[in-house]
Parts: sequence; C-alpha cells; structure tokens
Amino acid sequence: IGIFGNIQQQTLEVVYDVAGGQLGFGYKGCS
Amino acid sequence: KETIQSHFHTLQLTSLLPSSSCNPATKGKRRGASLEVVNRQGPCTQLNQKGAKAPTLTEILAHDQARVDSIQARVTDQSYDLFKKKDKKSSNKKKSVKDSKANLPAKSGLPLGTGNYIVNVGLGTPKKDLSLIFDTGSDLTWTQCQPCVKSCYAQQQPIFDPSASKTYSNISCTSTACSGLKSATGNSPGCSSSNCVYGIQYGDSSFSVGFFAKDKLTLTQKDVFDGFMFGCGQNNRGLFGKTAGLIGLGRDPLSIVQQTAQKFGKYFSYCLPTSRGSNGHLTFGNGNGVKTSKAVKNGITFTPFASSQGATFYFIDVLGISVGGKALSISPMVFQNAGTIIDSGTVITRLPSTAYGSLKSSFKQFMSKYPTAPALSLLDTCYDLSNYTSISIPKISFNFNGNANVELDPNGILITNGASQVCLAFAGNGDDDS
Repeated sequence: IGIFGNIQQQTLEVVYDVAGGQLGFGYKGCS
Repeated sequence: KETIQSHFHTLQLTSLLPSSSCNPATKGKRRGASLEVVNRQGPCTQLNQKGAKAPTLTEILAHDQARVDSIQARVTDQSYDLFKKKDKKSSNKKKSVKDSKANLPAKSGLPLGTGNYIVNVGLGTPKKDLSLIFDTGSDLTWTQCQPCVKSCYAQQQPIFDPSASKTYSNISCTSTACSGLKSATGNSPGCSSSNCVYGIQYGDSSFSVGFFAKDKLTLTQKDVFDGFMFGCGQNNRGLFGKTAGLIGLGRDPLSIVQQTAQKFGKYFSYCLPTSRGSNGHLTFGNGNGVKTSKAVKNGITFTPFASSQGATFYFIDVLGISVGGKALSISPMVFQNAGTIIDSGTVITRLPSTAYGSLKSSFKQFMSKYPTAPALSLLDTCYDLSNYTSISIPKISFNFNGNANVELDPNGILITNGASQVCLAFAGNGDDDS
C-alpha cells in the first residue's frame, strides 16, 4: 500500500466529499 | 529562465526550517464549522511548553514507520476478508458489505496515533476543551477519562471527568453501537456491569481502553452534537504526546464524519500547516446545506475515492508522478497493484519500490550540484545545504485518477533536520506489492 502522507499534504486544501465519493485538492488552503 | 520558473521552486532555505513565532492571520470567512489545526512541532502548539521535550526527527520517522507497518498489516487483512466475501456478494449484496466490516480480524493493529496535527473540541456539559490528535486513518474518537482506573499519561489539559458532566452516559453492552466497535477498532467490545467497554490498540503497542460513552460534543458555538459516541479511556498508554486523545475521521459508522453526517453531509476539509505556518484548519460541511453529494468548489480538483479496496481508509488512485516538469516513466500498474491511501497521520509518503526508485533517481539528477549528506532513518536522499541561503529544487506533481494534477508545496518535497541534512521527503516500500 502506498500512502500519501501529511508532509506532502501541507498547505493544500484537502476536501473529503465522502458522500460524493471524491477527494479534492486545492492550493493555498492555509492562507 | 522560463523553464526554471515553470518546473523549479527557487526558495530561501529558511522557508523550510521551523519557526518559533506563531502569527495566525485574522480568521477569514470559511464555510461550515471550522476548527483551528496546529502542527504539534509548529510555532502555534501549546503542548510542548513547560520544558517538555519535543521528539527528534529520527523519533518521528521511527513512529511513522510503525504506523505504516500497522496500516499495511490492516489493509492486507481486510483485502483477505474482502476476497472471502466475494462468493456471497451475488446472493446478498447488502449483507456482504456489512460482513466485510464485521469480519475484521481482532488481531490487527490500528494505525499509530503519531499525531502531528491537533484540533480543539469541547466535550460535556459544561463543556471542557480537549486537544485531540487529528487522524483520517482511524475511526474511534477517544479521550482520557477520570478516574483513570488503570493508567493515564500526562496531558496538557485537565483530564475529562464524566462525573462532572450533566449530559454524560455510558453505552449499554447490548446496544448496536457497542457491537459496532468491532469494525471501528478491530477489537470485540467488552462488558462491565452492563456498560460497553472498548479497546483500541495501535501498531507500536500504544492503546486506550475504557467505557464507550455518549456526551455532548461542541465543535463550534453553533455546532453542538448531543449524544456523540466516544471512548472514555481508563487505561491509556503510548505516543500521544500531551494531547487528550484522538479524533477519528475515518469512514466507519462510529467516526465523527458519520456521526455528524446529518448536519455536515459527510463532508470535511482541512489544511495542514507547515512547521512555520500558523493558519491550519479542519472544517466540517461545505456551507451549502446538508447532504450535498456533488460538491463543487472553485479551484478544487477532484479525484474519485477508490472504494473497491475496503471501507476503513480513504483510497485514491495515483496514475503518475512528474519531477521537474518531466513525467516519470512508471507504469500505472505499479500504483494500481499496490493501491494508495491518503492519511493525515502518516508523515512521509510511501511509494511502491519501483516508483520511489524512479522518483529518487530523477530528483538526484536535478539536485546534482548540491553536496550530499548522510541518510536519515528511512530517508535516503539527503543534502548538506548549510552553505546556501537560496536553493532551487525541481517541482513534484502527482497525477490522480480523474485528471487531478496536484503540485506539491516545497515543504512537501524536502524535510529538514537542520540545514546540514535536508532530505527528500519520500520513502519506498519494500517491494511493489507491499
């Protein structure tokens, strides 16, 4: 199993749309 | 010059090093119920004060490997169970899905709560604030509870006292919720004087055992949940730092995501701050009303969850990786054979062995002008940048299913153990099929 870890997720906006079955990524999520 | 701008990050080395000043910006408009997220080693944490010793990077990486070992063991066990269920699927589809959860092996370890990121929530009436580790790789939310019948580790805030909460109650052994602990924790629940007892064990032998209970959960002033089910730990030990416990953001029915689904529609988002950053958040709901399944948000690119591989972790499909603007020559099958999950608690991204070899080789070529440094634990590609103030590193992008291209922040490419040991923040699995 590969794992996309938290170092790589830093500063991204990570969206879990569990009901919609999708994961989203955006930039500058912490700004 | 254009190529360098497009495919390289040019940055000050100090931007990768930890900061000691916490400067959160004024809270902007954010849709939904938003909580502040802080990095446990970052400038805004209050958990390392009073002379507490922060873990070294080597210790963090060792804990990270224990967590990864545990996740991989659990996924392997689940896959085995899912295969066993295939025969039943055609005869009773609903039962098959349910069974695949109910048959989780009790021996499996759950991911280690390394806990690099923390949120504050309120529990009970009157509400008590608790700093909880933020974990998308596990399901049960738990906190240490008085009277700590067996053992509690030292935490920063007062330990939650259920006798002081007017809305606290234990959950009965015979309830459906109690039975649900088997899939949420990997362990069958126990029973004590008709009260349901949970036990959750992590990959490094860390654990929490206690009463499975209900109480009022306060996320924000406007977002309050009566009867939130959580673990009230009476015997807790492990690598939880000075936090009060853990918040489980997994997919199981007992996770906070599912328990708040009526209000937030199983939708949440977060931003994890860097070790210099101050503005992380965890936000439940999308602010567009409940049960929005087809969420659309400006500037967000979506990839479908790869749900075929089990329902505990959040699986996604990686199709490829680019370094310095060049797509690595890796067959998509390399990623498909292994599968990939996204996890807020694992620090370093793990890639199939072949993929990591290709990434490392390409990265080294672009970084050939910099002097190398010794390996650091599981990180084998390191540089001594102590003689540099400004550096240029190749951009790294992931291509996920659904044509979702994600370019990593420079802080997602390198991890520093001081300027003299700056390492590529990726690691390979032992083989492509692990």
